[in-house]
Amino acid sequence: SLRCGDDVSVCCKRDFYIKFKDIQWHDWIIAPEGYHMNYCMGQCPQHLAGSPGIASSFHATVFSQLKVNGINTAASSCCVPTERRPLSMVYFNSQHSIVKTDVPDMIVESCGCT
Amino acid sequence: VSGSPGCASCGLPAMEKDAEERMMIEFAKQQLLDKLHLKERPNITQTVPRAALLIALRKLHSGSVRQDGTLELANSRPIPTNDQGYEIVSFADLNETEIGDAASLSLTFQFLQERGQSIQVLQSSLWIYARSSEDPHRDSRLSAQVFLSAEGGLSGSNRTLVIEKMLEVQESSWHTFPITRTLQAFLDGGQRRLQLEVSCDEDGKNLCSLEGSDTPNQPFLVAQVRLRDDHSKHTLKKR
Repeated sequence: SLRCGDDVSVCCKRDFYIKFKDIQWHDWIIAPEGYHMNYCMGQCPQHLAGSPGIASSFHATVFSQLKVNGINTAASSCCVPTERRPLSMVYFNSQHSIVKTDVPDMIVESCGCT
Repeated sequence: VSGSPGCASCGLPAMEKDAEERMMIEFAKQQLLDKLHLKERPNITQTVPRAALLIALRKLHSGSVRQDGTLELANSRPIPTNDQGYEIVSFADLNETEIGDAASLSLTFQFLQERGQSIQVLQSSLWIYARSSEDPHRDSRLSAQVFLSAEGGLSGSNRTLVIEKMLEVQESSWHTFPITRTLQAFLDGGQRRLQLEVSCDEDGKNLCSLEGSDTPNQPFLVAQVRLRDDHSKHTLKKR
């Protein structure tokens, strides 16, 4: 998976980190100190469809079958997350109780073309 | 970045960098609140003494505490099944807790359940700090009782014994009292204030009483819960 630079052309992962202190949320969020809200952006030209690493998804499988059979679908491929991981959080709720939870699929680790 | 037609995730029209960053921060805030099932960010009005907070977090097994007091999160005990699992530490509302040598320590915990949300308690325990006896020759075992008070009842009246335990108090230390079923019944009843009384009587002296509102050894309740999603059942029926 590519990491986006300043000039974005092909599908890549854009790192985006928010420090809770910077947005005055550090009083109620005990941990972690920030959130990596990475996201995917960039082009997915036809020759990149299905790369990297998400051939297992249904969409990619169908798409590659259409391509193999030379069917021009005029469908375009999208740049989407291929790997995500949970965000473990410890925070105060409105009753001043401490809550700890693992929120699934919150952090994008890598991107690919469908 | 020029987006290709028909691909929603292929980029937005070019924006000023600052405007884009502000928009992304708003996205992030909204996403976090949605995932935590919160309508808005909690308003923190009363602070818990930092020492008490650190003790509770250490008991929550949520990781180690760095020298500077910040928290190193580690994957704690996995909460089984779906993603709506929580671990909760709730401190007693000190405005309603008697401080000093009252016969029993009365604790009030506040719980607010969202409408339509029901919670399954997987495990819950009450953490109480018991002091050792001032008489070094005294038996180091201490009988402790936890009672459930009727909501709004006066301390000592109309209460039900939840658990009784013999504590080893050779030295002052923390003790846990399992209250899983008590908390489940309380939440199922839709009540808001859980009132418990703790008695650790030694010759009329309560060794579990609080020695001051800012003591780091504040009693607290730990619960591992899961949101029950009753709506999906109904949806299934409709299908």
